[in-house]
Amino acid sequence: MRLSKLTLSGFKSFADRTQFTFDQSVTGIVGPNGCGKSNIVDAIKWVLGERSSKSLRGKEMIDVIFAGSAGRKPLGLASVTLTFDNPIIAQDASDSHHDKTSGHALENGVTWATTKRRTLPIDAEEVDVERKLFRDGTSHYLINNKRVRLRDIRELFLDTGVGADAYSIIEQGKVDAMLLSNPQERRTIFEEAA
Amino acid sequence: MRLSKLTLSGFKSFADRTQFTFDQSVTGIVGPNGCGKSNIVDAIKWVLGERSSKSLRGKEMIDVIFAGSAGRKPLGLASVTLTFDNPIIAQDASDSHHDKTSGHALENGVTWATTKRRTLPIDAEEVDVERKLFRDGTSHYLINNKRVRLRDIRELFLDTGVGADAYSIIEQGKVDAMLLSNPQERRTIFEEAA
Amino acid sequence: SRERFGEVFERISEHFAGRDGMFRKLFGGGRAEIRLMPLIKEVQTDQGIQKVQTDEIDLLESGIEIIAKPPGKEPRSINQLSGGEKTLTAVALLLAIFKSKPSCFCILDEVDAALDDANVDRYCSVVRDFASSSHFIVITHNKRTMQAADRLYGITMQEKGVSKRVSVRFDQVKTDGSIKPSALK
Amino acid sequence: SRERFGEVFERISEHFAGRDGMFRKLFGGGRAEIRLMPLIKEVQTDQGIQKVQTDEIDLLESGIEIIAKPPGKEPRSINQLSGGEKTLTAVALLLAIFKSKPSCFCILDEVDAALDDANVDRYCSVVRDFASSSHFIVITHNKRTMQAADRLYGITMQEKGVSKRVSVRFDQVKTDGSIKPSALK
Ligand SMILES: Nc1ncnc2c1ncn2[C@@H]1O[C@H](COP(=O)(O)OP(=O)(O)OP(=O)(O)O)[C@@H](O)[C@H]1O
Ligand SMILES: Nc1ncnc2c1ncn2[C@@H]1O[C@H](COP(=O)(O)OP(=O)(O)OP(=O)(O)O)[C@@H](O)[C@H]1O
Ligand SMILES: [Mg+2]
Ligand SMILES: [Mg+2]
Repeated sequence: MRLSKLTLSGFKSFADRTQFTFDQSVTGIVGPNGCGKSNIVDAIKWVLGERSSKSLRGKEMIDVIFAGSAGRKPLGLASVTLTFDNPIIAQDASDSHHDKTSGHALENGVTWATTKRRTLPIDAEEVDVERKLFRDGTSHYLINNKRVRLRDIRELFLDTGVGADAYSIIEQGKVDAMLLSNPQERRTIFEEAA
Repeated sequence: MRLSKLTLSGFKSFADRTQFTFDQSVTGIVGPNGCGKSNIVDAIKWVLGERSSKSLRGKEMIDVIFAGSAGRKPLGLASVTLTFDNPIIAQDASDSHHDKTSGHALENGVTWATTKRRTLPIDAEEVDVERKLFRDGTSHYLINNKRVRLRDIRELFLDTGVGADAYSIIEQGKVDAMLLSNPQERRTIFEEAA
Repeated sequence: SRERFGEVFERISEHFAGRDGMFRKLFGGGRAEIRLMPLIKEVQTDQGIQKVQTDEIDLLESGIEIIAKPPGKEPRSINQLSGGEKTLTAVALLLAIFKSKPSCFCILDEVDAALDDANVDRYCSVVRDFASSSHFIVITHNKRTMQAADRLYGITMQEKGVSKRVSVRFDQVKTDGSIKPSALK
Repeated sequence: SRERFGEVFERISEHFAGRDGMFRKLFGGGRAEIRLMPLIKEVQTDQGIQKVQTDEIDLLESGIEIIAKPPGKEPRSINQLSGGEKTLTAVALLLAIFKSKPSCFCILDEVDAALDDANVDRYCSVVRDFASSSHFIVITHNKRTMQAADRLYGITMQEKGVSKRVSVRFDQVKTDGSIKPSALK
């Protein structure tokens, strides 16, 4: 499974539809203060199910919708899509866990070798995860254009290390947070990796 | 009144006696990570009466004494001296407040013009403020080599804006602290300037 | 006392948010404001004690709200500003307070870490303005800020764990602030 | 479960504090350790309930202590480390956790702000190591970190308040990360 694209539209300062392709190992994002770099991190946390507007630096959740600028009116919708490549990976006989997700009932030992398996339990080469929010407060989650609940998104990424508050996202100014927290709080990060 | 010198000896990573002269308007301090730059800020806060070891990044106050290194033994004493120039400034007749501090009883109006006045209420061209701490916990404050109490140091700098937790010292990583605090806490900084 | 706080608040507000105030100097434009917030009082209602927003402002009790509007952007609450914008707003307010009651020195420890070069240049020029009346001690890794200093002290740990001071000229400092071996002789 | 946590703890500890662990890679030497802390229990004594330090370690309850010893220095508690040393220690621990359970991407937002160039170089080389198996998205103002990226996206606000994405080459970025006008065509 690989992260392949991020598409934002009407999210924070990204009024127009903007797409980022991640086809290289290390992607750098640069630009002057206040131009919108950290808003990209907020977009990724948001689409992965972040529910606290405070941790997205706003007061309420509709603060993520483009609020207008000197020359533009506010928009009515924010939408972010995260696209993952989800190729078929070789199936080894010893791994029984995933077969449950791809839906093949185990009749007898023979079907093992031929079952196709993908990291994300969806039978598609590409998986689009989308979140939308309208100014009236209506909010949708979608997987490959089908509406789902937040719980489905969480289940989709179970055990992959991908998530809104996973250790794989280090926000600006928060790198020390893990060191400064008390010894009990540090456990939670370790437990996430368990 | 001008800040003129800072002398450290046995304070944190400054094992040997080290002196900084401030004879220019802007003094820059540079060096690689962990070399001791922020320890200089801690030294200034400490000599001005800082009493919380936590705000000096230690567990107890004796953590400010040089604790040894790969090639040196721990020391038994930390000492920091801050030297101020305290020249005579012109005395105008309308300013009656300071006469009280320089100790001249006002007999009649005539003595106004001839009373010498200095910003710090000590009759000396230079004022040395020193703090010492021994490993057994004994601690001294000194002004021009005379032992005083912490209260005397506080009174010396009354109304000058100089102090351990004044708005004139912005510690590393704490520049945003004033913005992130709640509206009530912000009052304290404003009140300090009142 | 009430009058005294009122006077100081006005003075700081002018130095911070005025036409030639610190905010506009550091952002190269825009608009800012500091306001005293209306008090929240606890009132006895039939459901028990509730917090109610009044429209009363008390100089000795009210909290302080900061509004910052970088050039070309809608006014935002402090939380929505970027990392660099927050740093600049905080520096503008602290220097406005410093201006209303100057002290003989000011220490800034790596305050420029989150700033891009355009903002570092404005920060340095503001520091230079102030330095005509007080001493500024500026700790930095940024080459541009080093150039703004009149005198540079380098701190090294040639002997591991022991800090030593060396006087350096600007050209003896490498791009990150570590001292070139030639200066250590 | 207890065994599972125990296993993961050992793995992270090895990736963080081992001979070829992240701490030694980022600091270029030194020693680190993560320990499970003995439990503190509340015990009934004749003066009422008191907290007592036991010597019992419980995999599911104990807090985690971090010890970091930069090369040539005495072992310190985390608080006494410098700003840059804290950042490096935190990055080493987070990447050790990432290594024990890799995910397909990792985002680092201006993590290098407090680091000097020698440490930025080590940070970049560690990120490059990891990037062979996961995507790394690195937001930075530091020229050296930009050079370590395979692809650069510039974000501009030519139209005030509206972010636009431009693809840039390394030589089109000014020293602070703002984009040269030639790239905006
Ligand atoms: N809903 C919104 N509509 C329009 N603009 C918004 C919205 N929410 C936030 N912004 C703007 O986005 C900007 C912040 O962007 P961001 O935090 O991404 O900057 P940055 O590039 O990370 O800067 P820095 O280098 O200082 O960290 C703010 O100036 C804010 O005004
Ligand atoms: N009592 C002590 N004795 C010896 N060394 C000490 C003592 N207290 C702190 N130190 C050392 O001082 C170092 C920290 O120095 P300081 O915080 O001044 O670094 P810095 O130059 O500000 O670095 P950075 O650029 O990362 O902020 C630590 O490595 C710590 O080990
Ligand atoms: Mg940012
Ligand atoms: Mg420091």
